[in-house]
Amino acid sequence: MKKIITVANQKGGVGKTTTAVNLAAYLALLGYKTLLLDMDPQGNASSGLGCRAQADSDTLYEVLLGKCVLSGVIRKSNLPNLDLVPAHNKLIGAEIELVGQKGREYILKTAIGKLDDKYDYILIDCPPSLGLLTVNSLTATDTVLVPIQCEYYALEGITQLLNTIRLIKKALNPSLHLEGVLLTMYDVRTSLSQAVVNEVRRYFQEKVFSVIIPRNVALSEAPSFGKPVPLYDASSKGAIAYSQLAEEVIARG
Amino acid sequence: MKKIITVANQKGGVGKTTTAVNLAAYLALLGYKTLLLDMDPQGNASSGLGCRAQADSDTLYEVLLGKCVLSGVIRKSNLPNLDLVPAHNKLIGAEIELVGQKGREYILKTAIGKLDDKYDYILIDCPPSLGLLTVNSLTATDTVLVPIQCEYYALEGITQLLNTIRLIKKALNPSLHLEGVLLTMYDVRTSLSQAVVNEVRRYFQEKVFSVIIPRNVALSEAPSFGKPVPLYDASSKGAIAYSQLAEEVIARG
Ligand SMILES: Nc1ncnc2c1ncn2[C@@H]1O[C@H](COP(=O)(O)OP(=O)(O)OP(=O)(O)O)[C@@H](O)[C@H]1O
Ligand SMILES: Nc1ncnc2c1ncn2[C@@H]1O[C@H](COP(=O)(O)OP(=O)(O)OP(=O)(O)O)[C@@H](O)[C@H]1O
Ligand SMILES: [Mg+2]
Ligand SMILES: [Mg+2]
Repeated sequence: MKKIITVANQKGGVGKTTTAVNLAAYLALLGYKTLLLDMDPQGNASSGLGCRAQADSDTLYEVLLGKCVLSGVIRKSNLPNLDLVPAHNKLIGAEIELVGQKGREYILKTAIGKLDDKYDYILIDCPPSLGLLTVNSLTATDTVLVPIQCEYYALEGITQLLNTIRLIKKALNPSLHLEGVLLTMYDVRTSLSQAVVNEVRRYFQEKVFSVIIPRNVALSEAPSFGKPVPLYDASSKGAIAYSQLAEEVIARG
Repeated sequence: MKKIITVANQKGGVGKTTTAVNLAAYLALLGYKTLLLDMDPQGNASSGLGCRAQADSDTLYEVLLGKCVLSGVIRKSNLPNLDLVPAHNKLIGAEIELVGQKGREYILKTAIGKLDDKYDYILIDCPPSLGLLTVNSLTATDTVLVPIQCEYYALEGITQLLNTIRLIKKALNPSLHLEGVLLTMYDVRTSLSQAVVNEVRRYFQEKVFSVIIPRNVALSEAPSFGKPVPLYDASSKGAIAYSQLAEEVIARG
C-alpha cells in the first residue's frame, strides 16, 4: 500500500520542510520505504538531506516538463529506506512554462502513477504559495498535512488554505482529505503559543495531532549538516517530537 | 521626495511583514508621511495594523485589475502620518487573471505614478514568492530591503533572490538597487545565529544594516492586537531595534 502525503501551507516559514524531512526520516527508520519529493524551487528539503541538485542533472523540473520519468531522478539519501527527488532553482520556470498546457494540474499525479509500487509512503514538500506546484501536489496526493506555527499571523492563512483544498477536492482530486494539522515551533516561554494551540484545537478538534513540535535548536541546526534530526541529535526534544509524529501518522493508517 | 522601498524575500517567514509594518510605523512616528502597500494576499500587514479588508470593498486587487485608482483604496491607520492600502484573499486571483496582459509588470508602477506627491516613503510588503505580485513591486520600487532570518535555510534562497533582482533591473527597472540587508530573529542562545550573521556580513559587507533585529516576543504578540510594536510595547528590544532601523534608512537618504 502506497500512501501519498503532501505537506502544505502557503504561510511562509511554518515548518513545512522541517516536517517533511524529519517525518520522512522517522518513517524510514521505522522500516517503511519512503520517498520524499521536493516541490519547492528553494530546494530546502534536498539540502536538509545533504543532497543538492546540480543544474546539469535531471530533477523534478525535467519530470514536470516531460523530459524524463520520475524513476530516473530518484536519489538515495543518507538513510536506508529513504529516497529523495531533489529540487533545483529551475523549478521556478515550470510554473510559467506550463501555464497554457492542458491537464497541467495532473502532471505529477501521472508521473507518480508510473512508479513501481516499492514505496510505503511518498511525502511531498511544497513552496509557500498556492501556485501550480502546490496544486499539482494536492492533485496527486491522498492526504494533506498542514503545519501551523504557534504564532498569530499563522492563524490568518488557514481559511485561504482550506478553501483551496476544498476547490481541489471538488475539481481535481475527489478523495483528497486532511491527514492532520500539526502545531509547530511551540515556545513554552510565551502565552501566545498556548493561545494559538487552544484556537487551533477548537477549530480542528481531533484532526490536530496530539504531539506538538516545540521550538528546538537541534531542528534548525541539523540542516546545516545536511542531516535529518535523528542523525544529528536523536535525543533532542525536536527529534523525539517528530518520532512521535511518525507513530501517529502510521497509526492513522 | 518620495522614496519607494519594497520588502522582499521568497523564503517564507523571515520577517518581511514584521519589518514592513514596524519600519513604516517608526518612519511615521519620526514625522515622515508614509504609505504601506500590502501586496501579499494573506493580508498580514493589513491585520498587523488592525485593518482587515472586506470582500465587498475595493482593495489592491481592484487597482491591479484597473477597476479603481490607488488613491481610492487608501485607508488611515491607527497612527498619524501612516496610511495603508490593504490586501485581500482575492489578490491571489490577480496573478492568474493578468497572465496574458501586455505590460502586466508595470501595473503597480503606473498606479503609484498617479498618486499625488504627499508621501515621503512608500513601503511594499511582498508574499513569499517571485511571482507577478513581487515582480510588480520590484518594477515599481526604488530600492529593495531584504530581511534574512538568522537560520541555515534562509541562506539558501539568497542567490535566487539576487538573480531575480538582477533580471528585473536589466529588463524592467534599471534604477533598482539594494536598500540593504536586514538580519532578523537573532537568537542569542544559539551559535547558529552568529554563524549566519558572519556569513551574511562577509557576503553583503556594508549593505547589511548595523542593527540586528533580535527574536523578541513583543514583535510576535503585537499583531494579535492589530498594532505595530511602538503602540504595543515601545520599550521592548524588538521595538528599539526597529526604531534604529528607521534611523538607518533615513540616514541612507
Ligand atoms: N520546531 C522548530 N524549532 C526551531 N526551529 C525550527 C523548527 N521548525 C523549523 N525551524 C526552523 O525555522 C525555519 C523555518 O522552517 P521551515 O524552513 O521548515 O519552514 P517552511 O514552512 O518550510 O518555510 P518555507 O515557507 O520557506 O518553505 C527554518 O530555518 C527551520 O530550520
Ligand atoms: N524578531 C522577531 N521576534 C519574534 N518573532 C518574530 C520576529 N519577527 C517576526 N516574528 C514572527 O515570526 C513570524 C514570521 O514573521 P513574518 O510573518 O513577519 O514573516 P514573513 O516573511 O512576512 O512571512 P511570509 O513569508 O509568510 O510573508 C510571525 O508570526 C511574526 O510575528
Ligand atoms: Mg520549506
Ligand atoms: Mg509576510
